[in-house]
Amino acid sequence: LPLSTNTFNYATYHSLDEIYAFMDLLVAENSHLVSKIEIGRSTENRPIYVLKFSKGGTNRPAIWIDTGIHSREWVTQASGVWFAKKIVQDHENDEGLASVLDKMDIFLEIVTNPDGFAFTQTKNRMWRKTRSKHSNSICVGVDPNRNWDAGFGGSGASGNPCSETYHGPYANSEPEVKAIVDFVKSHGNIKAFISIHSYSQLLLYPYGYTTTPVPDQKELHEISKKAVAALSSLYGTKYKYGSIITTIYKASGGTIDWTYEQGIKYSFTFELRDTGRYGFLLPAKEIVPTAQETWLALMVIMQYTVEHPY
Amino acid sequence: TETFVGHQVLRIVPTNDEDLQKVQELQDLEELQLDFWLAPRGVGHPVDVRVPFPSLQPLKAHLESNGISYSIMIEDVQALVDDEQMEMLRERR
Repeated sequence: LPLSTNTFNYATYHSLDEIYAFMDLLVAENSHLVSKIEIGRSTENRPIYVLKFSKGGTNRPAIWIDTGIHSREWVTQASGVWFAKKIVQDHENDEGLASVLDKMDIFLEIVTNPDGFAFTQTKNRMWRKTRSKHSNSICVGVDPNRNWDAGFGGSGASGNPCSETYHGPYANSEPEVKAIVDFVKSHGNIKAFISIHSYSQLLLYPYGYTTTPVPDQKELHEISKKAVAALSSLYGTKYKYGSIITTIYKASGGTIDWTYEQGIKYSFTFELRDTGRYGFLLPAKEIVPTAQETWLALMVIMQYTVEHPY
Repeated sequence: TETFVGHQVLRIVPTNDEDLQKVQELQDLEELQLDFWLAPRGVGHPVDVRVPFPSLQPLKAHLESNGISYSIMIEDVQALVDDEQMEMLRERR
């Protein structure tokens, strides 16, 4: 294992154990800023960790970022590792980030679906769902981005346990989802929620389960426009943006529909690279550029959140 | 361990509603074991689908007989998976 997070290789994909070891290294090197919280256990009893970046205070307003909820989207967990190091590296010398951390905490969940991720590393690289087994089905796994209590079970998810978009037997049936639900509810002061997927280069905001525009549609659209402009400025990567249902398709039981309905106004989903050459098998050499450009968009959203309290 | 020898990823771009309808119907053909990486979402939007080897010819014939154009986005899925594994092992060493 690397001696420090400075010798860690961010330009390659890592196993679950290596990512968990990275987290411990980062915390050990920066205990004044970073702590690790276990928010729950997965179906196969793996710990679910969240990194907390805080300059102090109690229950301050916060920003949530998660990666890897769909386990085969490897560039997202790898980007999450890079984000963690970036926050530590820049928390003092980057004015924008410093101003965010002066007022808010950042919570970063890098491996949101550890069982699925471990399965992609050992048994099936293309695995997307959780690894839960529900009595009434011959197939394994639930789509963790269809299992939230927002339009749950509606069209835009499948009731077939063998489908890749199976919504599960009931909302929050998946411990990986329930852990976040409980954390968000108990914290009660999260002001922005960003869930990161791949691929197809999109920045999305609610709703996915209904065509009814969110009350804050105009504002979220404006923020998306600014964030996408910042992202594209680095390498010219083209993104589209809009509400989930108008930009891609109807998806019910989705993460950010639930977070928005919890009152977290700044709720977004990213779909990172690829444009359509490698899909989920994005070469490792694209990890760092993908993380770098995405970070610029995240900074736009985080700074906007700090500057527009609600 | 699941292998993907002979699997390809096809990119289908429906050019009209009829094409889109036909591509959406493919999602219900469980026997083809198709894995939609990008699900159908509208005319002009790409649909990426991983196709196991046994389903490749039947699917290509079906698309061609319906005049639905497609391209091969990934010729050999297993080769990319192997490359990825090799790169990770090299890095660990």
